Amino acid sequence: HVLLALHDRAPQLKVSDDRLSVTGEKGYSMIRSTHGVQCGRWYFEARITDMPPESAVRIGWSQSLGNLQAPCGYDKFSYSWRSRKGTRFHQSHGKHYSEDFGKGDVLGFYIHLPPPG
Amino acid sequence: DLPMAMRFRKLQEHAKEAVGVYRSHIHGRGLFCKRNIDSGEMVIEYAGEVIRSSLTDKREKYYESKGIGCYMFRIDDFEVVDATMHGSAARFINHSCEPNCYSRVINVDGKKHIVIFAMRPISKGEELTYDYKFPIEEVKIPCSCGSKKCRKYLN
Amino acid sequence: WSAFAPDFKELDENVEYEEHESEFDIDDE
Repeated sequence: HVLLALHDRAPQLKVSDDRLSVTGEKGYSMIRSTHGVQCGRWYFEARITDMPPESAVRIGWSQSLGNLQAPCGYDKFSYSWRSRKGTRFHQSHGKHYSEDFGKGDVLGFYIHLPPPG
Repeated sequence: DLPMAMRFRKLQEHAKEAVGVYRSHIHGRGLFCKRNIDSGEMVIEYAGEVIRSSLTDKREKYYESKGIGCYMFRIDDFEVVDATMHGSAARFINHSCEPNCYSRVINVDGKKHIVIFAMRPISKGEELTYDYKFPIEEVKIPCSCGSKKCRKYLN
Repeated sequence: WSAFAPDFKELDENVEYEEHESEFDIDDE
């Protein structure tokens, strides 16, 4: 089963017992899943179960070298979609993508990777 | 002889009477002794903004772009004290290849602090210095400490 | 000495920095 990783995350994030939910506080940090993908077409969904005022989330895809003490989309190793203004990020450059999203929304993430070589 | 945490709590009251910032031949301004300091005495905290390490790159670039000298001190792998825009007088301590102080990270009530200690007895009027731990890089930064055992370069 | 750098603020103790949402961003939309 693909779950949120306990050993591939910023230690300050709180992971639920079933390892399917995570809560953060203060500045952005990242958690990755237990399994990654290398080629082919893959898709996952995430639901925002809570988002207090002034808080935000960035979710997306990350390689294993992506900095965990920064938001997803910070460096060249990750790509994200932000709840606030619906901005997409890569290498810390934000570009318009969609309207904002929040509590109760279900988000889908698709990736299509070519075969190696 | 008191526990570290207790010594640290007293430090805030006593640091300002013990040390002050004055003109220095090493690098413009420096931290000087205003009364005799004993060997091993806690002198001053290197206080500033505690930031996550992942923020240092961006901050360094910003300071460089504004021509602001950067004063950062690493606490551990995760946190750094940035005294560039908000800090204590400890940011003015200059480097010397023959220092009279050293730094240590101490833990008080679950929070880490960088503290400067006296390596030996320091007399009133002496400049306080410690040995900066610059990373070794190809581009060398000349040292102006003027000590007999000067290594010529900071890095 | 703090008079020479008007934006500089003297501190007696550490201050925990509170990060903004856009703290890491180079540019935003």
